[in-house]
Amino acid sequence: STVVLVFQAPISLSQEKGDSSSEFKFSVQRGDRVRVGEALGRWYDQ
Amino acid sequence: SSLLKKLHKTTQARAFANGGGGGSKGDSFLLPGATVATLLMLGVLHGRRMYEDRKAEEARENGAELEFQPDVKSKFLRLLPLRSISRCWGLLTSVEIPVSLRPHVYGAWARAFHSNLEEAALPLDEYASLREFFVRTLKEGSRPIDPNPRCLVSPVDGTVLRFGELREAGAMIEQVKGFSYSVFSLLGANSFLPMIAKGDMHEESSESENTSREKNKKSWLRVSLASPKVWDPVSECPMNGLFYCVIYLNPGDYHRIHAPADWNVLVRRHFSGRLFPVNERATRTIRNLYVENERVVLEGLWKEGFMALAAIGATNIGSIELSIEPELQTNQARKKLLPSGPPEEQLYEPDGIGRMLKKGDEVAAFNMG
Repeated sequence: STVVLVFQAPISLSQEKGDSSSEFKFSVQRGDRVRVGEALGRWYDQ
Repeated sequence: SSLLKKLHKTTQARAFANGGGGGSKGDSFLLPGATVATLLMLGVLHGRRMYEDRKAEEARENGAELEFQPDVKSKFLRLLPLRSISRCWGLLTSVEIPVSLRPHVYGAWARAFHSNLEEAALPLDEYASLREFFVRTLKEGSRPIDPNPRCLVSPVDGTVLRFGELREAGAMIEQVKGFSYSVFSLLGANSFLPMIAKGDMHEESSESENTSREKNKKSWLRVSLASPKVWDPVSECPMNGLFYCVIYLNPGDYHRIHAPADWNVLVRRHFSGRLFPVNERATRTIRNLYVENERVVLEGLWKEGFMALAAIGATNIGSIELSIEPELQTNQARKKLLPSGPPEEQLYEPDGIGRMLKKGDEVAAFNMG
């Protein structure tokens, strides 16, 4: 079975470049084993 | 074939030695040609499958990205009554196992699928059937929840297949290199996602920020209309992007689903779809696998905005049980053979309170059959 999570999370727009540098950062890699309760990603104050 | 010829000769010789027994006794030992051919064909197919899997494994180890490649088997799967097969599997695994055999059966399952028996909440002989063992809970404290208020936690045990940010307007997620599926199709046409995805969260200039903020407000207005008591996340939070994460659960994994954050679930959509397998090979060969399979989508709000979780079933794990709606039954026999129609939707608490969950609360469970 498979679970797909879709969610909004904070991003910050870097004005000079005009593209969005995500403030939310995933803390996993593809192929990683994860368990319930472990952080998938965090966001930081700019 | 030489082995079979030898077998053939020895059986004939043995039949002759036992007084011949006439043609009839000798003949009954004859392996009819069809059986021999079938055994040979199965052997060849199995050998080819092992060769292909080894080749795929080597390619993956070399860092090559496996591409989408429909094959005959995926077309053949479409002809099978997978939902009925899944329900039969569920009946089989619900059979009560004698108490003395339980530790051996579950131990064999754990060895085959790398389950951790130490974590099971109950002693093994207290699980009456394999199906009961499969949906076991864990000992208290087995899964500590990351307390950081600025983090999102994994809702399940499993392997991260894909993750990233949904930037394009079409909100497509890559199933495997060379094939992507639409998040709208996954979550359903009624999803609140369109307003957000179309809100072009990433527009640069400030005035468009206001317009997209307006658009967002409209979209959340729709949500707040559906749930007037739900706080409006847009006004409280900075610009938001849309992210996704796809996690695959092995058969031996712990199969209960937990809330990834403090989450107010507003709506549930049940898609009574097909039940293709969802293993690595299936993702490489079956088009729109997650969009076609039976699944339950939960949608709602968390403090940073929209959050949806799609629990997708598979042939061996066709049932999805909701802790927040125990009466929901999935993988039921369908009256019509046609593919499923629109999803069956349930708005939680029509006056819009929704079902409030704390981070780590149990939400649902996958089960066999």
